[in-house]
Amino acid sequence: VPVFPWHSLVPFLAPTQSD
Amino acid sequence: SPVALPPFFMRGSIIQLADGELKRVEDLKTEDFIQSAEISSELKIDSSTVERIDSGQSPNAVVIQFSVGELKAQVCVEVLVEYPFFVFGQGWSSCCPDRTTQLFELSCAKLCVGDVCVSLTLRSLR
Repeated sequence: VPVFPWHSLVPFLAPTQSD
Repeated sequence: SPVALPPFFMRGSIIQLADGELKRVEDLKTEDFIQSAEISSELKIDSSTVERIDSGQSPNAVVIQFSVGELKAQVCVEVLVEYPFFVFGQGWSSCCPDRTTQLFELSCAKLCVGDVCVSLTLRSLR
């Protein structure tokens, strides 16, 4: 049975970094 | 192009939390994501509020505009209507919950403007 990491379920919404 | 729905949203899929605990995808709670992110050295949970939901390029796709994090950065994603997001305090939600349930047997609420979804960002890019 495959096991998936928790973070694969969550979208990675990366805002453009402005610094 | 819209993001295809990955297999781990199927009801019964086994998900490993950051502390090693195993849970089924349909049993995940808001706290599971928060606690897993607290353990993670790289990932941070952000609150992403749904600002707009528009039609996508294809009939079964939608473009969702989120306001991400404290800086309220505007981020758009195009996904299939059945793609589930985890809403704080509510659980799995999609733009077409009937279709999500039909395809993945995953119970879903209707994703609406104003819902606050769990999302991830890097803790630091420096």
